[in-house]
Amino acid sequence: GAGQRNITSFFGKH
Amino acid sequence: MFEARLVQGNLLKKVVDAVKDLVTDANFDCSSSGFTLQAMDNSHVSLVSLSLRSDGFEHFRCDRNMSMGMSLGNLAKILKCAGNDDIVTMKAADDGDTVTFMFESPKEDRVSDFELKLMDIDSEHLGIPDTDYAATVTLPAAEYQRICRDLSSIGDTVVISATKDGVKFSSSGDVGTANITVRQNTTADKKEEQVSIDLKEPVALTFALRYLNSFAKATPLASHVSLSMARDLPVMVDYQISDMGHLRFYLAPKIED
Repeated sequence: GAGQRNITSFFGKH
Repeated sequence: MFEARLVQGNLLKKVVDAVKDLVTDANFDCSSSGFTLQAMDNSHVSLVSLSLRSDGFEHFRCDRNMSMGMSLGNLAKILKCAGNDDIVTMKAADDGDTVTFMFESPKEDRVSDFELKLMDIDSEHLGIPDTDYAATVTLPAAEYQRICRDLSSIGDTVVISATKDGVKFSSSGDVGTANITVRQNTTADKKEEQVSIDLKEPVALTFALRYLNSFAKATPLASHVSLSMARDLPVMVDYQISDMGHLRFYLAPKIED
């Protein structure tokens, strides 16, 4: 939905 | 090879039941230190992190690090066939494409084994940074479940705000608005009713209730759950699995328009 962030934008990919 | 014997076999069942609606397929990673899983939901909004330490198993052997891809729906079907008090043993060969689950009744009068086909799953491992959370509230798991359920009938999102007065859960929608505040209560007669709040600084974040509700499926795993929040960061919803590890959920916040 609008305004929902993705978890990947906080936790970097290994 | 990998071999792990869990006397409290129903714990595995509870873990899988807690995550199977959020995550369809996932890799279970085995190493000498334990049995872990990290997976995102399909929309990549939340992250599940399971850790079961090897010393929590009655027997644990893992000769080589391995990743076992499983359909959680199929795994749940198999674990459903275990008796509630059964001892569960998982076994897999290093180069095999199956994992075997053996169920033993406590009286040792019934033994069954189920073989689950493994699958190749392309999964990304995310690095979860150590975070100094501004606020952590630890409340009865059943209370958390009730708050999420009750607020879901009012709105789609919840604002969780932690202040010195307590932790307030607020939601609004077509019906109206709702506010539920939990306050520190470390003197409750029953330990299972205690609420503790560790506040370093006030913080308020908005989350989708759908996910918080889904995390509550882990309620049978622990008496309490901890919610840890920091400004502009995902909330961590942490269920401690006694003597073994934890099941943690992380949910990215919503941004106010």
